[in-house]
Amino acid sequence: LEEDKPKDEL
Amino acid sequence: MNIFRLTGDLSHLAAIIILLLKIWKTRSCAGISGKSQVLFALVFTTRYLDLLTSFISLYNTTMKIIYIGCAYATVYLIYMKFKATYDGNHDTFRVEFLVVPVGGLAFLVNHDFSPLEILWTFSIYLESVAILPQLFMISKTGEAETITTHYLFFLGLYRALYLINWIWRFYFEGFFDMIAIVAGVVQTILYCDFFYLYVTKGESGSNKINPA
Repeated sequence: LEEDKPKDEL
Repeated sequence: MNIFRLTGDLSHLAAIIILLLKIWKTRSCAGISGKSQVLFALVFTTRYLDLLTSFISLYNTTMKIIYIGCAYATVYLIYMKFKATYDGNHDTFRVEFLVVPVGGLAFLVNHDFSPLEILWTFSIYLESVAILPQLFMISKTGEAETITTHYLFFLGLYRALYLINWIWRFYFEGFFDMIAIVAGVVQTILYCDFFYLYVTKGESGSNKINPA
């Protein structure tokens, strides 16, 4: 499963 | 983080603070679309739920809390504290024509069919059109106070700077998010007409802009 990249933008 | 995203965030913060202070100091929300402010509160609420699930950085968390806090404070001032000055007769944009299609699109076009991701996608699409009730109200009243035009200028500038941020991140980090980019382009285009008036009327020093 693709690592769920956290959204770093506001 | 790059300079474009940082100035974009600060421009967004400036817009939010300018509006909140204007309403608070003048004790009036005349000329302000409460509907747009409710939509922005909804945008922040659905986008920043990850405050509860993941920690990115102190900056990220702090800004999200400030945005949400100011958004709800603004809605409170408009619909409760200074309700008497709310110009409901001119704030008549049918927001259901925005929320329903945006909600449907978020289900159809997203990166991942998970609740958090769909809510994030919904908030991205909604933000791109959330200013329409405000622009519509200004076109109906035929004028906007100077402070309101500064609010709109910084609000439009923030997403335009984000577009540059995305070009920067694509070039240097190979990162890009098509959903955010397309919605950001739409959002910025909606301000173009206003930007033109802001710059041309700003020079002539007239304190009111009269959108076509």
